[in-house]
Amino acid sequence: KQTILVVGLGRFGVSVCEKLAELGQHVIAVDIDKQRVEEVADVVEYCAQLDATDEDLLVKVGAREADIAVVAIGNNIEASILATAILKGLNIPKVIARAQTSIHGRVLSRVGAHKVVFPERDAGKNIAETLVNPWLSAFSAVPGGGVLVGEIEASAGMVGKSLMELEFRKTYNCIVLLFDRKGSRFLPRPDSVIQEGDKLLVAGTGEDIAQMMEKKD
Amino acid sequence: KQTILVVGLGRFGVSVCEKLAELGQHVIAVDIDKQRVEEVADVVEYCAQLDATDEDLLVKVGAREADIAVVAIGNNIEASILATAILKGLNIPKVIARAQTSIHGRVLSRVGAHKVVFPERDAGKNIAETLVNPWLSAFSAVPGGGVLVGEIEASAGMVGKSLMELEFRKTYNCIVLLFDRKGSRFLPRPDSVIQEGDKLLVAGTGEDIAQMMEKKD
Ligand SMILES: Nc1ncnc2c1ncn2[C@@H]1O[C@H](COP(=O)(O)OP(=O)(O)OP(=O)(O)O)[C@@H](O)[C@H]1O
Ligand SMILES: Nc1ncnc2c1ncn2[C@@H]1O[C@H](COP(=O)(O)OP(=O)(O)OP(=O)(O)O)[C@@H](O)[C@H]1O
Repeated sequence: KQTILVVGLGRFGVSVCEKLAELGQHVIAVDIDKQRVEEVADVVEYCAQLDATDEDLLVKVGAREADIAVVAIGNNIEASILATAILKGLNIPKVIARAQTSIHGRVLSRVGAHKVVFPERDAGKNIAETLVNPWLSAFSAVPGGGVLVGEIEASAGMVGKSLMELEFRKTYNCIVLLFDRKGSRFLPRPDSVIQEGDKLLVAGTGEDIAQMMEKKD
Repeated sequence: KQTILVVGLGRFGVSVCEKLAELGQHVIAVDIDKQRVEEVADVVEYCAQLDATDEDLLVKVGAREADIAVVAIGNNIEASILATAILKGLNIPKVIARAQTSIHGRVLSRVGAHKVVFPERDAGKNIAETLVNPWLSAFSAVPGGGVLVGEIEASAGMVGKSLMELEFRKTYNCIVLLFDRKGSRFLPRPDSVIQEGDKLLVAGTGEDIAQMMEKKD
């Protein structure tokens, strides 16, 4: 059970507080706006109204004892940078900060944020990608490698054939990881014959998956 | 190549415009704030300053011809709802809208949004989950099934043993999908012997993955 200080109670900050509280963590929530502080009073263990650019006030609410700090201030770039620098200076082991722009993000890293997040920018990219490639919403990127994994429906051309016959890996340069047949999952073998209604968990690079999605139907 | 109307050029809206333009789509970007419109002028094909609660102005910029509309207005809940209702009324095939709260989201669906997004709320949940379970940032949820997929490092106890010897699937109730050995990937067989430095792509439910991460080291 960790102690996490959340600075800034906009949509992002409140969501962090709610999920952390749900996961049984000790949350200290602060905001300069009294009404926003009151709105999380039932959710977190401790909350206080304060200006997070005031180091003494942060120390007063226990910032030094926090395992993690999340700076969720949004539009006030100056306050976000100052608060991050202060919390880093208090030697909190992990400081997460949220940025408005790339430049803001770079400055946050420089003043001590161990991790910078871009909620709106990342959501915008994801939405745009799924609008252009709707099948993408059935896939996830495996962190770290450019590999996509997701479930596809067996196409008419696949039904009744084995993976070996289809030369699946050779044809699509993607790997079938798992079969999902009527809810029961099993590992594929070269001689596994695809049945109608089968779902296949496949993995491959973004480009190979894109080509497969075009070719398979 | 689709025509996409983006209403509201905050961080989320601008990110949608940039990624869509990068993907070669025809983007019409509008905002009530002249400065925000000017900031995307180099990125999109057409932009205009207008109040999106004015149906005539939306028609003037070609809203009827759009394949998709994205309502990216943030803080002005009333304008977000009205604009969504208007665009739905213009029979745009796909209307995506962004919501501040669950209630806002429900109203947007009711007035015609085919899909509602919560950028800050989703980012807040994800960050909170990775703060509590740091290994989660190495995993992705495969859409639709509660299955997590991600790469793990072979632990000391695994090295030198085959998957069969380890009774991997029985012990952890997770499936090894792929081996990544020095950058070269291959499908595992029961007699595949794990070597030091191997990365294993594993899949399982959230609970099973969590237990495996505790047990394996
Ligand atoms: N100096 C400060 N000290 C403490 N809290 C602050 C300070 N400056 C701003 N905040 C708070 O940070 C919160 C989030 O900032 P703001 O609402 O500007 O951003 P936002 O981008 O709209 O947030 P979100 O997107 O998460 O809803 C607000 O509740 C605001 O009161
Ligand atoms: N009636 C309207 N017509 C057109 N644009 C509007 C209207 N109302 C608000 N907007 C624009 O929507 C944009 C996004 O809204 P706002 O900045 O309030 O939200 P935000 O949540 O801070 O955005 P983001 O989180 O994406 O940065 C702003 O640029 C604003 O000018």
